[in-house]
Amino acid sequence: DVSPLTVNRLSIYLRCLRMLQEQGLRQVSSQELGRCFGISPALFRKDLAHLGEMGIRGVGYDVDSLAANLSRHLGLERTHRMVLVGAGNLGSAVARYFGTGDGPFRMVAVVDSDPEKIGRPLGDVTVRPREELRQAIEKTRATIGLLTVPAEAAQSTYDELVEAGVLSVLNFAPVHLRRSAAVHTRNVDLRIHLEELAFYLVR
Amino acid sequence: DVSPLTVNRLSIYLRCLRMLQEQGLRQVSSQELGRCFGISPALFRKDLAHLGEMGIRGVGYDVDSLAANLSRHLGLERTHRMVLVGAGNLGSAVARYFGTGDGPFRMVAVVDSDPEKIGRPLGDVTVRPREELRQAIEKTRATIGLLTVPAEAAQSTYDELVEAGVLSVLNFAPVHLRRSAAVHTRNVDLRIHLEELAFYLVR
Ligand SMILES: NC(=O)c1ccc[n+]([C@@H]2O[C@H](COP(=O)([O-])OP(=O)(O)OC[C@H]3O[C@@H](n4cnc5c(N)ncnc54)[C@H](O)[C@@H]3O)[C@@H](O)[C@H]2O)c1
Ligand SMILES: NC(=O)c1ccc[n+]([C@@H]2O[C@H](COP(=O)([O-])OP(=O)(O)OC[C@H]3O[C@@H](n4cnc5c(N)ncnc54)[C@H](O)[C@@H]3O)[C@@H](O)[C@H]2O)c1
Repeated sequence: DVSPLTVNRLSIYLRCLRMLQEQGLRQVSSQELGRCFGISPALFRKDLAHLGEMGIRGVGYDVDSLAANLSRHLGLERTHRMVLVGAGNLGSAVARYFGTGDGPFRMVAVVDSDPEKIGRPLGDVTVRPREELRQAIEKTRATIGLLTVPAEAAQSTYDELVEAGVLSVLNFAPVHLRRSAAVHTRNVDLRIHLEELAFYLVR
Repeated sequence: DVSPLTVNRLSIYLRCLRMLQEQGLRQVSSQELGRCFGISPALFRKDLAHLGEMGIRGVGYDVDSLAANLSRHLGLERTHRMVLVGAGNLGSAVARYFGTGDGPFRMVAVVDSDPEKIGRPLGDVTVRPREELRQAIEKTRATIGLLTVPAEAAQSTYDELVEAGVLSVLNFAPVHLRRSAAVHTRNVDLRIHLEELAFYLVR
């Protein structure tokens, strides 16, 4: 199957294509793409070939059709409903970031165990009590769970998200979760971004 | 030079090596590493060879020395002092996440333009007024700036961080910054993580 690292490259390709679209470009050569992607044409041609994109000898790629193809593969032609657990500092920022407008990612419910947070508006939703998590997932048929609770609550909250039927979880808590094989689970760790900066700082 | 995508793979390799160290493993084969990394041995052997790591025919790699080598290349043997601008929801979560303990990344100053936030403790620092940004950077010799202000304030804040002498900036605001060539600048966008989940959801 396709590895997450390949998928992340597809996201980067799409961002480049979007910038090129904004600049009004219709065709782009492999060299120009390679410069934007930060990847050699040898490598990305392989990735794009898997999506059925061969490019045209001597011309390159059609910007709009490549962008549309990438967008489709990244599931961005559909709406993905998300629930978030833990409306603290991080959770509030994340909920508001995705909580308005009509991109493919829609925040449909936020829950928290702190009574002080109930009723607080975050984007298009208001914080509901923690006990309503399961019914919120069933009612909205949310497919993605966002886990922004403290470390000590992470595993039990994850288990409940899985049992309530989400298909993927994005975990922000600094714990190695015991993962369900049925639920695609990823960790977010800002440290990876900082390590990238540190790599270049020490060269 | 080394592309950020290569550097991000190094971060992933190090996380795997740390897990193997916790399991008490001393040697690991290319196959086992490939499974952990989610990358074919053909690809990661190339990455590791650039770091002078050749592996031992028939044996694989020495876990401790490989981890130490990766850690050194990722700059984690040094302390990197960071300043954060914008102690809102996201900024507070980030400041506290890095604001305690003694990892390689140390939060040394946080500033905000909102008088209500001044004096608020976040990890080992308290929020200072926005006007103190430059002197905070000079006094602490911070090398990394974290930008967690609203989109409309992002460019001017970035310009000021650059002028005050930081060497890298991690930008969380959803804007394409006009970047300084002298400052290594990266954007963080959670959407990339969600696109990864969406890719697998629509397959
Ligand atoms: N991945 C990263 O790079 C990164 C960055 C910053 C913070 N974090 C992590 O994100 C998490 C949240 O950080 P924060 O600064 O927002 O913390 P916070 O304390 O501000 O927020 C936690 C929220 O979760 C709620 N909560 C606690 N237990 C709960 C439960 N069982 N069910 C529902 N809600 C519950 C609390 O009431 C609170 O509102 C922490 O685990 C932190 O370590 C990760
Ligand atoms: N990259 C991502 O995935 C992601 C996720 C969530 C939020 N965000 C972005 O992060 C930023 C912060 O989000 P938030 O939810 O914490 O917002 P927020 O409104 O809670 O916090 C912004 C903070 O910046 C301060 N501020 C405003 N102008 C300033 C200036 N000129 N100098 C210093 N401080 C200033 C405010 O007083 C406030 O404390 C926004 O740009 C948001 O879009 C990005």
